[in-house]
Amino acid sequence: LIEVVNVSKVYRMGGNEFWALRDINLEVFEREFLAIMGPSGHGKTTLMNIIGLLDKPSTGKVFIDGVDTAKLNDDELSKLRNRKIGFVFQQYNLINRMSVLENIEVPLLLRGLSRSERVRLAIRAIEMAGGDKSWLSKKPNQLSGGQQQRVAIARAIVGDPEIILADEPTGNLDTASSKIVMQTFSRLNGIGKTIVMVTHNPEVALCSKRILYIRDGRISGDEVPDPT
Amino acid sequence: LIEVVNVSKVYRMGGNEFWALRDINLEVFEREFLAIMGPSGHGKTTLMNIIGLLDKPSTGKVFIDGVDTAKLNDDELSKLRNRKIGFVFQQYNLINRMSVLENIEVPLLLRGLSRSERVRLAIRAIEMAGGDKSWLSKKPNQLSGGQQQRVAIARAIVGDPEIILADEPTGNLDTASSKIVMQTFSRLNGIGKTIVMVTHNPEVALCSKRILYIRDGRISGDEVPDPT
Ligand SMILES: Nc1ncnc2c1ncn2[C@@H]1O[C@H](COP(=O)(O)OP(=O)(O)OP(=O)(O)O)[C@@H](O)[C@H]1O
Ligand SMILES: Nc1ncnc2c1ncn2[C@@H]1O[C@H](COP(=O)(O)OP(=O)(O)OP(=O)(O)O)[C@@H](O)[C@H]1O
Ligand SMILES: [Mg+2]
Ligand SMILES: [Mg+2]
Repeated sequence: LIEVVNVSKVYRMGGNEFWALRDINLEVFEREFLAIMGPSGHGKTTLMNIIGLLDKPSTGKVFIDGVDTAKLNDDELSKLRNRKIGFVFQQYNLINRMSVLENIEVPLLLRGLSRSERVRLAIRAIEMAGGDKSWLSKKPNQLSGGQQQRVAIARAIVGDPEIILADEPTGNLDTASSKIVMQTFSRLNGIGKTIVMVTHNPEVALCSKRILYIRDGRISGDEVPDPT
Repeated sequence: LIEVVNVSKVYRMGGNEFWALRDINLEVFEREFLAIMGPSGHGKTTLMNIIGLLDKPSTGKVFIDGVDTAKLNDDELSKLRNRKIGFVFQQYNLINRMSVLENIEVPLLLRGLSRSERVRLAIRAIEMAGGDKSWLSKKPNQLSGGQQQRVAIARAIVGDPEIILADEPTGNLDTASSKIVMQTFSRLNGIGKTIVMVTHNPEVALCSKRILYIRDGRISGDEVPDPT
């Protein structure tokens, strides 16, 4: 479903060259539940942004469902993202001048749904994310850190995307809220969604079926989780 | 050193009233290392902002070193904060148009130090936070989430404040980076600093000497950590 071929990403700053990713080759099949772990600053978000078509690699290609994304123009990329991918950002990227409801319904706006249908889906999404529908009329900056994180998760899942990319989705959550989020991800995976999740939390990684380790911009390990 | 007397915080939205904190009474003595835990959305950040003099309570008082903060004007509050308190924000609050160095040196600007002295202190602070001095010339949005978190920690400690308030300082850090941060906090506590740290991570809470539990805006527990 997702194929990353020979991908590298370099940042050039002044005279310097910094390789955030080097020679990444990765296949993620349908219905996989993949966790990505690795030290801070070693390329996990960079890889997620490239898989999620939010950023372009310096070398190599990304195929989504067999489509070579390098051949798509910005408009086609944007449509593909909107249809197939839900993204939970590490820093949430909520829009403070819109209500929580308006934030969550963004992925639905191009689908020709009625407002009441969008509200119904938003309520369902926020509850699946372990949140509360009373938040819908608030602004994001009237919510706690962990509440905002759950709104970001709700926005990523509201459009029922085939692929969910979650960049550290439980970093600001207590254990009980993390459990609810992971139960939702497991349930979505069970009904056929593909999940790729960055996490620093080994307990969260245990909910996945495969763990990829990233170190210094390269894949340093690829294994099945071991609960011991 | 920090005395919270009968503090409550209410938010009024439309016809509704929401009590984020109720009847908080708390004493934090010099050289304490206090962890605050509790479910997401239950008032921990609200309490930290009030202790840190960034927000005013709806009822009650906050005393810092015996000073009744309600009697201070904004200028005096700001001076007291700058002198005595270092704050690590849950969302970092770094300024993207300034370099990392400029972000870290903010607390030092009113101290009449030379630029080379400020740079020396910033380098020391970022290394104590488990970061790297190569970040100093970058902008915050050129850093990973966990790197930005460590810059926020560096800024909080660079001015050698008596009180360090850290709101979930390790949420985006891997285990190794978290250890370095906690070692720094323990060392600062050992030389006399008072530390109040919100965390969702029970392992991080074990580094403290006292754990306060917050539930529904109230203190629901106050105990010594138990490693079992
Ligand atoms: N725009 C940029 N310019 C220069 N360097 C960058 C830029 N964006 C990212 N980097 C660097 O690329 C590296 C990888 O960053 P990335 O955000 O992918 O790390 P990460 O593994 O997600 O870390 P964390 O666990 O802290 O979130 C970091 O060292 C970072 O400083
Ligand atoms: N400006 C505001 N208007 C209305 N409600 C608010 C406002 N700011 C905070 N709240 C509410 O106050 C409650 C406590 O928020 P707070 O940020 O203190 O929680 P927290 O314990 O830090 O949570 P987390 O662990 O998720 O960071 C939340 O329910 C939040 O929705
Ligand atoms: Mg990251
Ligand atoms: Mg908080």
